[in-house]
Amino acid sequence: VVGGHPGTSPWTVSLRNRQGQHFCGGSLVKEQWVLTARQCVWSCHEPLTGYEVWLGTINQNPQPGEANLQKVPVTKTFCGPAGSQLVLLKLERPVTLNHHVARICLPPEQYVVPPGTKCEIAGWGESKGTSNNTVLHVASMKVISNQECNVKHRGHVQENEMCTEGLLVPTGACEGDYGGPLACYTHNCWVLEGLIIPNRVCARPRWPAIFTRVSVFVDWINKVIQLE
Amino acid sequence: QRSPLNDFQLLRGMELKNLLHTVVPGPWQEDVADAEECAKRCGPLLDCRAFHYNLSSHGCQLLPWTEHSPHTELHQSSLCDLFQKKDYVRTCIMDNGVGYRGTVARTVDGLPCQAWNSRFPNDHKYRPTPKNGLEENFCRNPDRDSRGPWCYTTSGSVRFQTCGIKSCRDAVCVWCNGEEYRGQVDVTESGRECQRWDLQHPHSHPFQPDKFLDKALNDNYCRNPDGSERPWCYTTDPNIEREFCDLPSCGPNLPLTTKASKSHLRSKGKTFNCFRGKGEDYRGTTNTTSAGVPCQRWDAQSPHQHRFVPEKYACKDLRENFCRNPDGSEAPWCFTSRPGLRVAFCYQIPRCTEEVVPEGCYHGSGEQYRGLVSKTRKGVQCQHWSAETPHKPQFTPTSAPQAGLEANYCRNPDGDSHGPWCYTLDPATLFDYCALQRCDDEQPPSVLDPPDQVQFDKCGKRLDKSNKLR
Repeated sequence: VVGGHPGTSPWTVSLRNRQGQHFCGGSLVKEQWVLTARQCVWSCHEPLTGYEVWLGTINQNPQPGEANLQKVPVTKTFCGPAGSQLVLLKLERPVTLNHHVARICLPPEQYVVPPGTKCEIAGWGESKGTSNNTVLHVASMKVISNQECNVKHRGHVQENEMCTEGLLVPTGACEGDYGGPLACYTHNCWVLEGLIIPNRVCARPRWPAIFTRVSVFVDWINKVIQLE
Repeated sequence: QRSPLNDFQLLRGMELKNLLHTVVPGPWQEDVADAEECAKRCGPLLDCRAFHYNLSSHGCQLLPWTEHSPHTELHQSSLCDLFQKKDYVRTCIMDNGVGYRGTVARTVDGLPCQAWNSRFPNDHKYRPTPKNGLEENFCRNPDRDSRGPWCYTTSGSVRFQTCGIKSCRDAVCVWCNGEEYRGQVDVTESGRECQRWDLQHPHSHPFQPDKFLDKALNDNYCRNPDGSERPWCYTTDPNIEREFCDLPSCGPNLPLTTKASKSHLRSKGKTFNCFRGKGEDYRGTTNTTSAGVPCQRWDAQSPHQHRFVPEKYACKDLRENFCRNPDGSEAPWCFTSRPGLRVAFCYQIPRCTEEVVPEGCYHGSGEQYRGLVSKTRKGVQCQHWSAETPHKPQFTPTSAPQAGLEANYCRNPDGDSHGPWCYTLDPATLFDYCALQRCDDEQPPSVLDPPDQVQFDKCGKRLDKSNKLR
């Protein structure tokens, strides 16, 4: 995260490849389910043997045996509907929820976050020198309407996407944050409203950032979790 | 620090049965710490050629036979693993093959070998003993002949002849960087013995065999699981972590007609405007990272020094500063031109669609779709709505009479906003959306100004208990 600061986000998970390297973020939407970005997962049907999600730590390189660290293998991947840029990962077993590991709520279907809502991104990704990315970083972002966003993005922003305002100080997600959450605090609860997807430039000043709008796909998420 | 297991070849989850009921395997020895302990017991015994290791009881059973012995049969087993002495099961020879105990019994010209315990037609000085392994009429090398195992022949005109068994080094050559190498060389170019991949000593490492099933990290053979320039292994020398292996190259380019292993099949089609899977076959010209940072040229060593020198990765097309995936990472990537950012993925390259061309269209969310398309967007056939396998359906013609669940046609019994779907005939995929698209004249209902703005009323609220104590 560029322009962020160290913080906690108990639903943000780290996707690890077979060598144990962090390569993307994800969000814990159910004890045994993680939502991440399609760009992060190389296959919709081949099993990601050896891939894991790591939770319960803010360290990018947690030491073996670190308290509260949970490592859970990924057993299945479910690619989202066309254009969703989403993937659901089913874990080998439910994670243990505690002070360091929490689920994030899903929004109601089709819910549109009112412009001006204060949200937050989280990740272990590239900070472009604005901090040492050895611990989880968070950054506050404010939602803007798609209409306003399309002024800068010249109408390219889809309805199943949402935007946050471009700040003068470079602030935003970057390499390694993809798949992580844009969480918004609504009615006393953190809600997964957006999912971090690759934007053409990281944290470009005064340039709105684009996220996948999760509420458009909540019916698919619930259906997969319920049917599986 | 070699492990006694280095002399053994492992068959996971296998048990070796002897079909002759008169022959009884050794007793189960339960007081054993681990498989290495079993190997220590079996190793020195001339009449022990293999052993079973019971994963749950930690017991072992020594066996005087291998899978190549007569009247034996391999069976799947959930309880034990089978370890067999390499000398008895390897199909090639190390050094001059003095240790070879395989079952080849013909010379290089195809002449049948004479049994070692026979004096006819060729008399000779060798007496079979358990130690010299002069068994039946198998090729052996009792006199350390530099040409490898040989035998007396049953032909009166040819007294003896070499059997021409290949050395393990020459038996399998290396294409490209050797990711596909599956030979049986277990020493490095300096002659150090390789450490078993399933051991974490003397060197700990991330390449656990069951996490890298596609890399065949069995026993302690040279392999290339991480996109190195050629096969390598961790060594049993605590001072030398890993070394390359000295293996012959098959030639500069991938074969067109070799037995196409799965990944060769995958690499048959190079892609230029998108990438499939991990993008190891991507050969396009994108040369910036997802975040727009220009890539460093592969033939440059600054700002980042690296081992991916183009001439050592001839098959990976490391041209200019194009995004590539020479090491099996999750997607095409590159070293970046920014000193503070060593590598980054090129996720902006679109993934090649795995979807078939839509064969029809639907209105709204397709609840009224009554067409005949019966395959998913990936081309998988739909399961019949009235069938119960491979998936037990939640929606059936009786449970949802209004949904028109006929045959295995795509339908939308639950009003899924993403369109018609079906249960699939792929046991691994319960349901998927269909090879259909919205009809052209259709615009999906706008999310942004819905008829009634969805109010936010349910969620796992945090119960901040107000403190009742005064």
